[in-house]
Amino acid sequence: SGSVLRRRLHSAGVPQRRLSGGERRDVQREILAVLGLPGRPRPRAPSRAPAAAAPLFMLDLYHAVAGEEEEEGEEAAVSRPVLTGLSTQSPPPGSVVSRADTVVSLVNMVEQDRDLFSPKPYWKELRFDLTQVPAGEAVTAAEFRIYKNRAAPGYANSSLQISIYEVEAQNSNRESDLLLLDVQDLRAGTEGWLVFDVTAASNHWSGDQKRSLGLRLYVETDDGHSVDPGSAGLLGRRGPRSKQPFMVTFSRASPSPGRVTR
Amino acid sequence: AARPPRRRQHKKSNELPHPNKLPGIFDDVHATEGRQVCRRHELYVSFQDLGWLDWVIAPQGYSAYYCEGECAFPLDSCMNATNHAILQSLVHLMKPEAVPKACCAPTKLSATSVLYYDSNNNVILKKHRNMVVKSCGCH
Repeated sequence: SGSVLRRRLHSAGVPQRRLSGGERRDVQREILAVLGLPGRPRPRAPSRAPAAAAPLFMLDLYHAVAGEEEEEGEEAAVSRPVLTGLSTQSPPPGSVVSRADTVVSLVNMVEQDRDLFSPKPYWKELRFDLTQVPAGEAVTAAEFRIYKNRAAPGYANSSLQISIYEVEAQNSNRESDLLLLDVQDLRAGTEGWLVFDVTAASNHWSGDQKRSLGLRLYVETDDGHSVDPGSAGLLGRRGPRSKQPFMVTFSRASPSPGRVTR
Repeated sequence: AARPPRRRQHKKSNELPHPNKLPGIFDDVHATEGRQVCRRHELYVSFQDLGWLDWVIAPQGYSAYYCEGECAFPLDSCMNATNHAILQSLVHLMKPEAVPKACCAPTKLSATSVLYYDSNNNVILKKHRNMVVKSCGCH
């Protein structure tokens, strides 16, 4: 159970000796290349604050995937329904990751609200940086997750309709061009994670055409009145870290990625 | 025309002894005694040893395994050798200096997944195919 470094030396018949610093870096660079990592990521040291929502979700996803791999080897490929509807933070029950090679949780976003102090209709808009979605892979599913608290007392017993759109184009002299992605009906008193299927927006993420994605949320009552998303209980970036919204994209590499000789 | 039946001679034992012990061309010039047969061996890749745990969230490392061992004739059925490997091993017995033995290599590989932070603090779950040896054989 020695590490790769010791084993590698032994099998190469090289007498046991510690690698020099430079050789060690070469071996590490070689393994990073096999792992498909251009260079060693240097995340800004995640602050010691309570774990954010995305890593918690991704860790549950990792355990689900690792369990599958452990049992069945590579043939195991399970279709994963893109989930909508209420779900707890851990991977929604019954869901397993699809045949994805890469799952990315996108947390870098800019938020803009049209709230009670603006003319109706109210909305919440979040713009995501998509540069982390692997360019050479086809997106097979994408979902947007936002936490909902109980709505303000004024809406206690009503039911709400939450619609999510992609902002296709912003126009200076008129309303933005919007593409409807998903709709959910729920009780105003409902609390928990909402999962919206935004896969349809990924059609034009390939290449570097679109490196950011704008999502806009509208909330309406049964009789069509616009509700301020904050009053409906939707938490944005100002919510606690463990309940901040994020996106998850599932993508699959092309069947035989050409390996460049190194 | 049917030949007169031959008198049964005292039957000389003509069972070939185990092929590995045949004299002459079947002698394997490289003593294969003591060499292990082709099989899977433990190999643990430790991200901890590589000093990567500041950005790899999970796992701390994984069992990649590797294949090593002799593909010497006869290739026992448990070694899941390919037909070609069996043929190559036979030809190796006849011309060891011209044709090498078959090699011990993975016959089934599975994936492993790594969860890590990228430089923008996004969390990425990446599945790497063909990174874990599930079984070895002679090719």
